[in-house]
Amino acid sequence: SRLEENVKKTISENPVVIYSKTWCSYSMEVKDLFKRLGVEPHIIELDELGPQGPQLQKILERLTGQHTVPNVFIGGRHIGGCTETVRLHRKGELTSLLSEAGSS
Amino acid sequence: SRLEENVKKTISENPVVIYSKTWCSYSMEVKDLFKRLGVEPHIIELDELGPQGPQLQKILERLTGQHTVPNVFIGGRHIGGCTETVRLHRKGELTSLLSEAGSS
Ligand SMILES: N[C@@H](CCC(=O)N[C@@H](CS)C(=O)NCC(=O)O)C(=O)O
Ligand SMILES: N[C@@H](CCC(=O)N[C@@H](CS)C(=O)NCC(=O)O)C(=O)O
Ligand code: FES
Repeated sequence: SRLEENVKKTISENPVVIYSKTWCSYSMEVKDLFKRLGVEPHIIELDELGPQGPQLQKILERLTGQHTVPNVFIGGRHIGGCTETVRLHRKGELTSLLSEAGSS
Repeated sequence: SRLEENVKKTISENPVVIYSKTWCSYSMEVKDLFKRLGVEPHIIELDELGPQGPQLQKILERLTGQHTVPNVFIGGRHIGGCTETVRLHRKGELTSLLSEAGSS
């Protein structure tokens, strides 16, 4: 579908992509983390897109198996949610993923 | 209002009350914390109450100044959200609040 092509394009063209919801604290945490790392993520707020929001969330589930937010991609690769991203950061692996993706 | 009286009654009659949303990870974290402490909180899932959900959330804001979930009360006293509850626990103060409230 056109929306699915849109998602794939977004993920491939931006080093860091976060599908988020504005009022969700887990989404806020992961957005803050990247900002502290000096990275400007491409953020899509699913609750601000009217009916497209749930449609995108379904597409992401089909593409990644994950139906929750936040949904994080680095260098086109699916990373996971807030927990997974924070875990990678604590292991020291996030910054190398970011430099590989040309983002820091 | 009758709904507001309901809220005050719920808070005064239950040692631990959590106003929550089922799909919210911060709400899940605070519910898990109390369960780990061997406490059975009285849980109100605001997203499962149809139009009453947002109405209750407004009442809670009027009563506590807090419009977010989770909204936690111990022994009738407003504690705060997930962050505040976890902070009290790390300071070792949560268990004493709970025993004062007759909950552990
Ligand atoms: N462990 C996951 C939890 C993800 C999760 O449960 N997200 C919630 C919001 S905090 C969710 O997407 N709920 C369903 C929804 O909002 O559509 C993470 O760290 O990201
Ligand atoms: N620091 C607060 C954050 C609370 C917060 O932002 N909650 C979000 C959900 S995670 C919220 O209620 N957003 C508005 C809404 O869902 O109505 C806490 O620890 O509880
Ligand atoms: S909605 Fe509360 S943490 Fe995501």
